[in-house]
Amino acid sequence: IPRSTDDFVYTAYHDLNSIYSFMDMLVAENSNLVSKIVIGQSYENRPLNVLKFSTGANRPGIWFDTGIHSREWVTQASGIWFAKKIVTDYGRDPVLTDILNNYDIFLEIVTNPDGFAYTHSRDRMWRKTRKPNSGSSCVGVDPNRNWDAGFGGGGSSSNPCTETYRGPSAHSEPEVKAIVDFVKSHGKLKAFVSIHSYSQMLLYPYGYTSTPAKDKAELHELAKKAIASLQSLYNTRYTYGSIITTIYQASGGTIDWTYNQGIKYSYTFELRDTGRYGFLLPADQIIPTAEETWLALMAIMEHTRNNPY
Amino acid sequence: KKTFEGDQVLRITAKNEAQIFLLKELSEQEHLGLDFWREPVHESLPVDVYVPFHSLQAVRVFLRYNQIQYNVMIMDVQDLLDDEEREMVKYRT
Repeated sequence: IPRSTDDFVYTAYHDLNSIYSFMDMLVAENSNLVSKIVIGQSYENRPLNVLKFSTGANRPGIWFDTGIHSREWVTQASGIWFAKKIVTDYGRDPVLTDILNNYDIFLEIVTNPDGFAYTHSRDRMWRKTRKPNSGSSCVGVDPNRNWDAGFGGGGSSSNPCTETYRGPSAHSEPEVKAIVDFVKSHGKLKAFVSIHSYSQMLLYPYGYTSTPAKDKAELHELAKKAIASLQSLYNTRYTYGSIITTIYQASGGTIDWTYNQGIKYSYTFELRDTGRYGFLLPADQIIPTAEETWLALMAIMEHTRNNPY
Repeated sequence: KKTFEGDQVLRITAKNEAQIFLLKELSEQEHLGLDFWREPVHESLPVDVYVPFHSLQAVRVFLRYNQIQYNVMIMDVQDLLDDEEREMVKYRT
């Protein structure tokens, strides 16, 4: 058992208990910068933990979440690395330091803890939440189709036995509702990045409609800049664009809802890998993935800081 | 614990809209137990599909019959999972 976050093995995958212990250690070691807030409980009563990085009161916020699809293990692993990176770089990296002197950063490393625990104990390929569906033997909802943004439209399923089952109603999943409540109560989130894997894309709204987002030009330019930054490290090829034009129509998605709530810089990532391992990315690729993604996240945060609204 | 011996992930490259349509039809065959890791959307995007061992032959026949190109992205899903588990145990130890 690692005694500190310096001993923590960032090049390996970890189970939920280890990740939650890591969060507690990080908070204990950096209590002036990091706190843990619990925004709700999962269906199976696990805490929905969010790390808050803050240097002052009443700041606007930037949100990152990883692991809403439980089998995408590189995302939770990257989230751990981001958390350590933030505490390491604060006070050293002038850009991050300035961002943190003006904004709070919120990081939910395991957005779907029930699903994640299930991937470790029963089925490595589990994607959805773990709430039973009445009238069906199939369990779980796709939490990235459960948001009140074109809910029930094309690119989501009404069949509980599919991987893109949208759920009985918008925000029916406690894991989703907790974020909805948090975003609304906070009221000052200025950027929101939801991180998935594995098709190497950076996407912005919309997914449920082909009507372009009103900030499309700016979102596109920022995506281009963020991806250029990401590619500068290992030359990983990424594409970018709106969800519906770049991959497919997807209704009820996270960032469509956050964008409609007024969070202009709403993005969703698809991290590595493409063409070799899919969701089974070997652990030795965690750090390169996290490192390159961090550069893009920094670009988004820096732009957010430089363009207040 | 669910295991995945002999299950494969195929990377499919559709060459036109008709083949995308066929792949969408394939995805609706619930009895095959397919899991589209990357869905059939457009011929410019590859399609990755997890195929349980019991459906491999049927899927391969379907793809060949319709002259849809594919290659094996993951030969045996359980092999990769065993590697992953070994790595985790190594670090825990």
